[in-house]
Amino acid sequence: TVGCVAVDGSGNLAAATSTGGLVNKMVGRIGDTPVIGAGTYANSFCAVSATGKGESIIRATIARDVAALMEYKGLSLREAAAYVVNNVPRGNVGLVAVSAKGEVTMPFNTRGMFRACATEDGYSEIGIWPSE
Amino acid sequence: MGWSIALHGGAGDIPYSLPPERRAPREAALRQCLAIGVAALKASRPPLDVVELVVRELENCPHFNAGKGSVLTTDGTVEMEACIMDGNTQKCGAVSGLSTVVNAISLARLVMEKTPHIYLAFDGAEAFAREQGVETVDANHFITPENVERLKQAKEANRVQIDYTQPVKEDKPQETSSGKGDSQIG
Repeated sequence: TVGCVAVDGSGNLAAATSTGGLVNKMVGRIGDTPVIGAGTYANSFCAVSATGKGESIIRATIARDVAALMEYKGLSLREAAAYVVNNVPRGNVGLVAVSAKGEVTMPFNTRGMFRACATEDGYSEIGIWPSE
Repeated sequence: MGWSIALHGGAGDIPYSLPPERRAPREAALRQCLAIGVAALKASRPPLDVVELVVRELENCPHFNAGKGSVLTTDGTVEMEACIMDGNTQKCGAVSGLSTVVNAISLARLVMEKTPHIYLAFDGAEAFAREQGVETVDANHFITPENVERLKQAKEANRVQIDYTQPVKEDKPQETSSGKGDSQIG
C-alpha cells in the first residue's frame, strides 16, 4: 500500500491511498484502503492514510478514529494517532497523518514502515525502521 | 502553521536484513516522491492535487504494493483499489477491483468529481475508467516477477499475507519478531 497526506499553509487537508491488497488474497476481497474512515480519511482536523492488515484496520476504523479523538477529546494529532495505533494488535498497522495546524506524525506497530515527511519549518524524515 | 506532507510505502515485517539492493531503490523512491510533493506545496497547489500527484508517482514505482508493483490474488491477477478525500468538503472517491487502470488514485478522484457516488468497484469501475478515458493497459503490465515469487511463497506457506512477509526457510529459523510482533504480516 502507498499513501500521502498533505496540508497547505491555510490548513486545507487531503488524503490519498492506493494498494494492490494482500498477497494471495481471495478474488473480490476488499481491504481497508477504499473504505472511508478505515484506511483513508480527511476532514477539517486532520488527514490520515493507513497501511497494514486491512481486516484489522477496518475493524478498528483507524483513520476516522484519529480524527474523532482530535475532534471529541481534543487530543493532539500525535496523541490521537499513537492511541489508535497502540490499540490494534501488534504487527498490524501503520499510518501517516497531518493536522490543520501543520503537525505531522507517522506511527506504526509493525517492524517497519516505508515513510517520508517534510514540513515548511524545515523538518524532514525518511525512514523504514523505528530506530532511525 | 505552515504546509506539511507525509507519505508511506507500506508497513509490515520489513526485515532488518533487507539487502542494500532492495533497500536503496525504495529509499530513493521515497525521497523522490517527497521532493515532488514538497515542490507542489511550495507552488501553492491544493493539497488534493498534491496527494494525487504523489500517490501516482508511488503507483508507478514497481517497488511498492500499488499500481505497477501490486501484489497478486490467489488467481495470480491484480485487483487494485484506491481512495482520496478532501478535508474541507469531505468529498471523497474510492475504487476497487481494478485490473487495467494505470493510476487507480486518479480514477478514485474522478468518481469523487464526476459522479454522485463515493465508491465504484470491479466491472462498474473498469467501465467508468473506459468512459472517462483514463490510461489503461493490459493486466499483465502490473505483474512483476517479484510478486509472482511472493505469491508462490504465500501459497507454499498457505498464507494470505502483506507484501513484506519473510519466506519460511527449512534450514534457518525465520527472523521473527515474536514478542515484537506477528511474523505473519510482512
